[in-house]
Amino acid sequence: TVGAVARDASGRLAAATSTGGMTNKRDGRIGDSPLIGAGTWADAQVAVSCTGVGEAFIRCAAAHEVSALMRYRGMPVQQAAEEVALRLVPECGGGGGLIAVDAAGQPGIAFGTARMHRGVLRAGVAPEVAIY
Amino acid sequence: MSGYTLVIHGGAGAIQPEERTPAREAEYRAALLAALKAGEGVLAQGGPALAAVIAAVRSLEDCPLFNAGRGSTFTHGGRIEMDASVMDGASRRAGAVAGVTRIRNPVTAAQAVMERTPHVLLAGPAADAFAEAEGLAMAPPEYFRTEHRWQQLQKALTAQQVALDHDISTRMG
Repeated sequence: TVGAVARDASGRLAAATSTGGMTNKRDGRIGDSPLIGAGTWADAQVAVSCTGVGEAFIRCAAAHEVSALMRYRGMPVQQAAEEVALRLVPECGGGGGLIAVDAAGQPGIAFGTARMHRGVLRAGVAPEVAIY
Repeated sequence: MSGYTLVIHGGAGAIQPEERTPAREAEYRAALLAALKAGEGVLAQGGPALAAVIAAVRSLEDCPLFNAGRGSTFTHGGRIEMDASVMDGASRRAGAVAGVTRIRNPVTAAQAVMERTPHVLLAGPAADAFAEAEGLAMAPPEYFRTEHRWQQLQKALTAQQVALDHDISTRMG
């Protein structure tokens, strides 16, 4: 699975996710990536893209949950990302991670697996990439 | 903050010994930097976040290292079935495709669903046909296939396991 979230110079937010799914998945099985609110979400507050065991992200509406925690509980984006990726998703039977960016351009990255390929680019700052 | 921010991911999973080589990690880092650069090409010109995330994901779909587009994983039946979605925060518009097999860049089909239909999600062969009718780039099954993913499927079949993108080593027995 791959994904991207962005906040542009005008403050607009967007998210995109794309995947081949899990290796050896049942033919016809659909995970969270194409389900808005589960694997992908964007509103005026935050943009989110997820990766991992899709069924767990669907069961907790993971991508939308990040926005809800920010809007209703006042959580900053990084805390909301960790709450979902490290607590809610495992509680729903799976692992994985997510990336997010809020309306101020603050990134939120959290993953419960040993590895998640990721990159961050901010205007005027050298890009950063990481794997583990 | 008047600047822009782009964040990407290339999937999650376990650490595989054969991937912890400097050469392999350099390949992944280069591919991630290329995707950031593709997105920045939009943002630096004042372009919209939606176009930036689509540009970044297309770059990752085209790279066989990642589980999307070319280099996707295989199903139990040895097929490649892809899913993608996009969402624009300002308008709450959204588009997605699921279970597609012939679209070169599934994220562009998700965008077409959002921009050219009243729907959010199209699935299966009809979604492939929609993308083709809209003039999107299509590709034969062998375009998406990589030996690395095929070997991952063989290992998963033997182990009777369903696994994340990077959960199966293709080196270990």
